[in-house]
Amino acid sequence: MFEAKISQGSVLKKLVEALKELVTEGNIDVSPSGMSLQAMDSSHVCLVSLVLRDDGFDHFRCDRNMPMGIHFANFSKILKCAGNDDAITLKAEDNADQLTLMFESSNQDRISDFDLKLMSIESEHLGIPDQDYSAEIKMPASEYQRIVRDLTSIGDTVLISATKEGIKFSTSGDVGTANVTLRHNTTSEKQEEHTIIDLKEPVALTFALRYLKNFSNATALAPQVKLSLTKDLPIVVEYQVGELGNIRFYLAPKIDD
Amino acid sequence: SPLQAHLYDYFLAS
Repeated sequence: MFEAKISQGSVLKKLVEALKELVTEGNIDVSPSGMSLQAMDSSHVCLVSLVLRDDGFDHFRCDRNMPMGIHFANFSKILKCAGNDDAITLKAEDNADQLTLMFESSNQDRISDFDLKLMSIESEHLGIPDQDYSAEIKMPASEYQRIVRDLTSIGDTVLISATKEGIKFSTSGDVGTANVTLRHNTTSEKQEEHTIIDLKEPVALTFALRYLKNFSNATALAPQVKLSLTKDLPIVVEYQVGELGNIRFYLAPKIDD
Repeated sequence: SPLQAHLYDYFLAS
């Protein structure tokens, strides 16, 4: 059987909100080492990769590896019934066709349970090699959200260029053009306000803004976001989810015709 | 305008 309890249930709510617009359904794979998900959007342009480690949960037990086929809009409907301060326990028997979610209020005076129907989903797994990136940029998640929101109102695609001057986001559209440059900045006493640019070599890539904006649905999960860029490779947009794990979004670039 | 690449252009399905 599988059983996992997380006292900070709001994290689970935020995770599902972060990915439900991008992917309709997918297999959450449970194993003794934790929970993971890899799912592509319907156009196979971007991919969500979620890793939640067993030791990040208050309690975690999994006797047998199994995929749990989840329809994320339905998962979201049920998680919306959990209070923000509730502890959430997930339970499934081996080869079950449903996932039980139990919500406990923080003073344990309200307990509710819901069953989510599981689906059988044929999913393919993409092999994503570990690699060094030409540029890795850490910035406040709220700053990333602001940039992609602002630029989406101007254009459809963004050129992201990382140089020793900083990281520049450029777009253009019917109304005109926009450029936002962030410089390396660690002056704040608060680490979450830092912008850290780790540049091995300059790189410039073009991406569809609507996906980058969609990734910012994960903003509530982490104070910082990391962008990783290498020439001719998908960008990686990563949010650390506390001690629990991380959610990564991969987006294939736009390429010259 | 530039073309949108697919993930399959970069990552192998297994």
